Amino acid sequence: QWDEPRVCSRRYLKVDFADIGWNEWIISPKSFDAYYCAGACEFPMPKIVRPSNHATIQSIVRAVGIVPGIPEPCCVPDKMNSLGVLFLDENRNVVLKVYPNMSVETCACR
Amino acid sequence: SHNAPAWSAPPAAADDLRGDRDSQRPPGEAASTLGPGAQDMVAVHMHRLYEKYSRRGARPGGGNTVRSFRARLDVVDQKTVYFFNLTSMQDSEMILTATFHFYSEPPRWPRARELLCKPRTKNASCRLLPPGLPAHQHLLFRSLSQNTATQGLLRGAMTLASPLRGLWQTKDISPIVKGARRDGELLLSVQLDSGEKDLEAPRPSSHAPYVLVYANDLAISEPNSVAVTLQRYDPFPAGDPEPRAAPNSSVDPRVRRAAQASGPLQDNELPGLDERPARLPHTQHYHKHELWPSPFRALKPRPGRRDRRKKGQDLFMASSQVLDFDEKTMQKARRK
Repeated sequence: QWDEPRVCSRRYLKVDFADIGWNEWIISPKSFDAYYCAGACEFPMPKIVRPSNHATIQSIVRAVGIVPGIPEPCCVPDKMNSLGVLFLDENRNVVLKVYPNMSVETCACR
Repeated sequence: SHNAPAWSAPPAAADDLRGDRDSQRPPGEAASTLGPGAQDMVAVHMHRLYEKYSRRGARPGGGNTVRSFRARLDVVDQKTVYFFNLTSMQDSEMILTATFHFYSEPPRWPRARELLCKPRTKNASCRLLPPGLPAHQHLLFRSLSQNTATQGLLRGAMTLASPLRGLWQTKDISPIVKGARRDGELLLSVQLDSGEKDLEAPRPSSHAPYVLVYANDLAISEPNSVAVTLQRYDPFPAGDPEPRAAPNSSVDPRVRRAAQASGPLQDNELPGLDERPARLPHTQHYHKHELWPSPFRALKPRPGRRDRRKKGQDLFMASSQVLDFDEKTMQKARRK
């Protein structure tokens, strides 16, 4: 974690379905790389965090201190990927579903 | 139609395809329920679809869902009938395509021998062959709602050619399944009619027919869709004591408060506990209204911490530090 960048960026997270108790009915995958977003969205924000115009304005307002209580923008997933999951339904039939927005590809300040 | 060897995949090959990451953990319970060695065709077929559509951007049949339905064998009027329970389909799933997969066995030995017998043979067994064996098998599709005693509404009929060797055949039954669903009859029956009087010999599970339904789940892009279908138990088991909750606490999360001072007050010290209306913690209030409706048990909301807005204010002590006098004494003190 000490080597992780301080600015808003994607961090590695592997989710194992056994850890959250879903392995009883999920056939595949056993686990997947979900990743997560964390880091600062402080003014001035670098290009890599791809801030929206609103996030840029909000960070300036916070930095100037005009309005008290304004937080810095949040580091959140920007582009995400889907994940195919093979599982058993309530009647023990095999089902395949492709769920959207299951893993993070890029993060951004919003 | 497709040849049987194209669909069969030894378990070892399937395991290799899963990659090293999945092999780090022992197979879960779900994998073991696919069948002995995962050799039944439903499991093999679905796994191949999973591997195919796990690639980014790939969509199974233009949708996002494939459901498989195994057959339940029954005998009705001395006829072999396969039943498929399609009730697990969600209302949000729009059917795109439905296919029926059936393993056609080669003709029984009299027909096989007929093919092997040459004309004008002197072999006695060849001369005893019965004529006119059926070269096709007929499938009758019916649908009915559950808990009905009728045979069901005839939805369609198909013919399967009898192959020379074992062969998996696929038939498009989209109109049949769509019509059955439209009418609310989600129990599909398939009667095999080969023209033979005797019942069909029981098939091994690996040769049992099955139905695949390709659908587009319109609700899959909704927030929390993954939990609606995959979260089935409360991750916080029942019986675990909630933190900071008294054993006899009521359902109402607000803390009861009561003024302890009975007489008039002459100073700015509050007599007893804080008399301001108890404010619901922000997070608790959020959980009360924002949980998604689900047929399964949802996450237990955890009580939020008390929100203290005024900084620097001393925590009010539960017991008052002010002396309490009767009204007569207070009146005398005021006069003085």
